[in-house]
Amino acid sequence: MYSLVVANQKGGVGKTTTAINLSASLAAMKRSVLLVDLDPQANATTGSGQKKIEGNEGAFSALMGGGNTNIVSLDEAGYDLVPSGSSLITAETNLRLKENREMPLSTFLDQKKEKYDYAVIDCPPALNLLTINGLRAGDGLLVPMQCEYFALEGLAALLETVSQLNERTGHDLRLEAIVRTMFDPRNKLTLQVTQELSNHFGEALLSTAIPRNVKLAEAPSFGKPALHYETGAKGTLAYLAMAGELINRLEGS
Amino acid sequence: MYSLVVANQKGGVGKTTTAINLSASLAAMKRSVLLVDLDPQANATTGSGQKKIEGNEGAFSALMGGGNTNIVSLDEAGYDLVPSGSSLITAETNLRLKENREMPLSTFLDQKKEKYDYAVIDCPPALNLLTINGLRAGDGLLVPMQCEYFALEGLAALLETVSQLNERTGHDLRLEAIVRTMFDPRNKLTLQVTQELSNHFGEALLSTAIPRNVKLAEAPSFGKPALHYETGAKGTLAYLAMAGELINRLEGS
Ligand SMILES: Nc1ncnc2c1ncn2[C@@H]1O[C@H](COP(=O)(O)OP(=O)(O)OP(=O)(O)O)[C@@H](O)[C@H]1O
Ligand SMILES: Nc1ncnc2c1ncn2[C@@H]1O[C@H](COP(=O)(O)OP(=O)(O)OP(=O)(O)O)[C@@H](O)[C@H]1O
Ligand SMILES: [Mg+2]
Ligand SMILES: [Mg+2]
Repeated sequence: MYSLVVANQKGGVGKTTTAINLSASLAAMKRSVLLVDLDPQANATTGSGQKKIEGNEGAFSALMGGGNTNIVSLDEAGYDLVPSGSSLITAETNLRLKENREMPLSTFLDQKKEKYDYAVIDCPPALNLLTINGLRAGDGLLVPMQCEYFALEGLAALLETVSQLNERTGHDLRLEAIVRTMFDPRNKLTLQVTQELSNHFGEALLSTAIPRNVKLAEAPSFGKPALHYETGAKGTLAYLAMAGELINRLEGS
Repeated sequence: MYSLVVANQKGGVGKTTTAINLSASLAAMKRSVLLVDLDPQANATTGSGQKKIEGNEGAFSALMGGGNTNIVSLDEAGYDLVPSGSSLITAETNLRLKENREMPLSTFLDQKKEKYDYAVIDCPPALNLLTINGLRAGDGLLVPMQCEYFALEGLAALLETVSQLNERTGHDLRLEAIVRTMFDPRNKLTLQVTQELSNHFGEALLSTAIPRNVKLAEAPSFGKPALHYETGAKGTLAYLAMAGELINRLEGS
């Protein structure tokens, strides 16, 4: 199993939209996928048409133990889901008091590694212990980036957090990919930021960029990935292309 | 002094863009304004052309005491700024151990209330102790909302947090206004969400909506509010209209 952690503490850059639609695209390419929702807002859970967890279930149980994680198998979307909910806020507080507090998710996913080809982990917009658990459990980091000023500023802080975590815990999370989201080539900021990203990160920058596409914003209100809401939409096709590009890199062509 | 706390735990909805441009618009209307940056990402600080704080300065000092808050007076933008930086992450952790941990910002602003007509508080995308301090210090809550599914979902959680805080601490933060951001009337989701907001919140929903306007995304890379970057842009004029609408409500016409 390869764990891809989708993280960026900058808010609203398309983490959840990427986690849901990448999971659905990988599933359509016959990979078995586990989507893990680490955000107490539970957007990946409701965006997949599922109810938020109450108390010690789903992602709370995966982090705190207790054995009733209740992974949900989604027939139409094609992936399995570890759902989340506001009780994850309590889990974050409880983790602060634990030894090896960044390890619980990694330990949980180790138990699942025979069953899945990929785990995709959606993180909240913060560098808190929920995101830290995601980074520690990840093999590769996927950073969704809007091509805007504030989003670029946050990238350095994220990569700094990753290298500190790797040093402190002996983990080896590598920056696997940066994906440009809500991409609008007509906007000069977009071209400037693209230039900066390609200068600094070279081949980590995926060639596939996800265009701004209203179908991607509509799909979650129907509880579906765009692939099962509007198959031919620009956004849907871009996420399929992105999954193809990642598979090509990770599995070799 | 009237304190307006700009909060929404949903990421990327335009909290910082609203805090900066509302502050500049109120200042242009001859009100004296203090902008407080409570986000460790410090977007309101860099978006105002200022350097992030290091250690115990700015917002860190306002929350933890120590007396070197170093409020910055911005001549061109017209408002004063309490800057922020990544040391605020440490402040959030330290606050957890304090008595009356939601009070520090409110106490700090009480000392400034003779000097300013308005305080505008920019919050991070989380319901953590930084945001809680902002909510406790606020007289009115201003919620920037993107007219999209995930943003609507988070609103109930935010209002629930506010009523719990009010009950527990005897505070009386009221929902002053909801402002629609990145507003695109051609998109059917926008009209559906607008309908929901107007049904549930009636007159708290501001008539002014802020359109999607690239000038608002470009201005922060020059460290300026849009008013001082592109005076006639659609986004600039919308924030002036919004400031007018708020002044009308809060000060009476
Ligand atoms: N390519 C796109 N085109 C149009 N809308 C998009 C696109 N990607 C995301 N969105 C919309 O933009 C908003 C932000 O996206 P999303 O919620 O996925 O970001 P996020 O990084 O997960 O946010 P948070 O920081 O709150 O977790 C959502 O309303 C989503 O529907
Ligand atoms: N009306 C608008 N038109 C175009 N772009 C906008 C508009 N408002 C905000 N933006 C851009 O959208 C992005 C998100 O806005 P902003 O950073 O203000 O949101 P936020 O809620 O403060 O995010 P966070 O949750 O990370 O604090 C920024 O890159 C900003 O420049
Ligand atoms: Mg999200
Ligand atoms: Mg912000």
